[in-house]
Amino acid sequence: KPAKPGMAGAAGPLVRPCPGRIRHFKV
Amino acid sequence: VPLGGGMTFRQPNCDDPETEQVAGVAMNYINDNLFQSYKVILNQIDKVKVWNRRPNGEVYELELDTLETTCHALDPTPVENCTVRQVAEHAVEGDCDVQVLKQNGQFTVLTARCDSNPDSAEDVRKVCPNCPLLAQTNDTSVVVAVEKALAAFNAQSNGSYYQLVETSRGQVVPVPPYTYVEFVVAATDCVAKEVTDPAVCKLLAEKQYGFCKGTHIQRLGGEDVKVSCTMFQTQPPAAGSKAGGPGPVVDVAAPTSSPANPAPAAVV
Repeated sequence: KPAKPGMAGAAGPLVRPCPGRIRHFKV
Repeated sequence: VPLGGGMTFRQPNCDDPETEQVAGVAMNYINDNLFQSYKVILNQIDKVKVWNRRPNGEVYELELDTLETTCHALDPTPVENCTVRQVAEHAVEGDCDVQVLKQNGQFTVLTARCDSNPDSAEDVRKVCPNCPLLAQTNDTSVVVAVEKALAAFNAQSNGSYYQLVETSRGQVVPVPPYTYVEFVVAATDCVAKEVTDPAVCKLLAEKQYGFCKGTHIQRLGGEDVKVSCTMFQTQPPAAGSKAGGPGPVVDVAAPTSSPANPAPAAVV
């Protein structure tokens, strides 16, 4: 259900399926 | 072209065990088919798509970010035991596009294409302002350093004369001024102590490669050359894969390794 202006967003962590985790360091 | 809705794909999470398993298969394939430069290790899974394949199976399309390790591609050390090259050493990243078929629980790599790029000078400087940057392998200082280091190695070889196979990396250090190089050599049919014209020497059918690190310091009063090489186990003439190769061997000219540190290196 789309949020209406002024309404708080859904709680909880943002799901980011990709890209995945960085294992060493980002170049 | 999606005809009749037949071409469908799904997008699992990049960190799903399923995706990581396929990425692992792809990384093994990439390293097994790498014959120059350095082994690479997975850093990040960028994208994944899974296509249905007719009549059965699935094709995984992955974009992988890799990092260079300090193990040369010909080094039989398992990549898990290799050190990732750090930013201060001027790290090199790779971008790989791979396609892996999963059929009846078996994985087959269909395509793999990787491009690599060194980290930017700015990034290296941020971490280490005085660290030397990677030089071009045809840089005059690098070429000279490799020639001098190889000559020094051959001068102390009691066996074969070694030829240069690849200049793997070079760094020109300004203060104190010296050049650091890493390169690959291979044994020839000439004897090092007797060679007069290296151009006539041919690589042995059973390839014996070595990986060398050297430094060259040019001074007003002369020069200083240091070199150490690790010789790898010989590879059969028709070897198309590096898989299953035994570990490095100790060169007959090398000092004896101590039991406490059974280093496989042949060092001059």
